[in-house]
Amino acid sequence: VPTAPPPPLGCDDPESEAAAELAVNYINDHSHHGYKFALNRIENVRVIPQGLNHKILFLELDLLETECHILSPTPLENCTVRSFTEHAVEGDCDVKLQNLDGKLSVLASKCHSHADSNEDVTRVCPDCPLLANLNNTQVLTAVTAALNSHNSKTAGAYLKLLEIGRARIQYHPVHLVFVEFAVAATNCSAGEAKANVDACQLLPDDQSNFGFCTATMATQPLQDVQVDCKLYGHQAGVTYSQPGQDTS
Amino acid sequence: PVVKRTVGEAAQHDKVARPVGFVPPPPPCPGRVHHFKI
Repeated sequence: VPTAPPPPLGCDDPESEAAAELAVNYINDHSHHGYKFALNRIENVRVIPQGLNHKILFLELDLLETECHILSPTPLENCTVRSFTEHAVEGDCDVKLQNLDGKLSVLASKCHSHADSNEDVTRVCPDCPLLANLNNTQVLTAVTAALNSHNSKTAGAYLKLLEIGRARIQYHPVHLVFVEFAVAATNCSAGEAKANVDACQLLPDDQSNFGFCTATMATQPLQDVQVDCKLYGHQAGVTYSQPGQDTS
Repeated sequence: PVVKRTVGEAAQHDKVARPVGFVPPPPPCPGRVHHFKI
C-alpha cells in the first residue's frame, strides 16, 4: 500500500522558518549595498520532492529593511527593523533551496525592494519626513556638507564617501534633510587631505575601515549640519563593490 | 423512492461529526507577520 503524501509544509512550520533564516542570511551575505534585511513574513512555501532524503524548496519571503548598513558588523538579530514612520522599505524575495539528507542550502535568490508609499506614511504620520531620491540635489548637498564637517573636525583618518544609504526631507515645521551614508577611511589624515585630497586613496579592502554616518542639515535661516560618524573598525573578509560591479 | 435531502440536514450532520472543542487549523500560508505589514 503506498504511503500517504506528507502534509503540505506550512509557512510557520519550523522547517520553513529554518529555511527562511538561512535564506535571509544568504541574501544579506550576498548584498554589497544598502541595509541588512530582516524576515517579516513567509508568504509561501512549495516543496518538490526529488527522491530519497532530497527535496527542493521554493520560498517567497517578505523582508523589511533594518537600520544596520550591509557593511556593519552588527549581527542581524541585533539590528532594529526600520520603523514604519521612518518610511519603511520592503524586500520581496524568491529563494530556491535544497534539503539534502537534512542539510539545507540556498541555490538561488532574487529580490526586489520598494519603499512604502508616501500616502501610507502620511496617513499615519502627516508630518513625518519622506524618503527622497538619493540623487536629489538637497540630499547631495547635505551629504557633502556633513562629510566636510566631519573631516574638518576629526583628528583621525580622512573619510571618503562610499554610498548614500537613505535620505528623507522634512518640509514642515522647519526644512530639514536627514541623510545616512557609508564611508571608508583613506590613507590620509585630514591635514594631508587638505593639501592634496586627490592623493588620498581608500585603503585596500582587507584593511579598510568602513563606517557609517548620520547627519541632519537645516538650511533656514542658516545652513547648519549635525553629523555623527562611527567607524566599524577592521573586518576581515568584508568587501565593498563599486556600484555597477555587482555580480548578483 | 428518491428523497431530496435538505441542506439543513447536511449542515447538521457536519456539525455532529466534529469533536467538541474543534478548532480549525490556521491556513498554512502566508505565515505570521513578525513586525508590520506595509
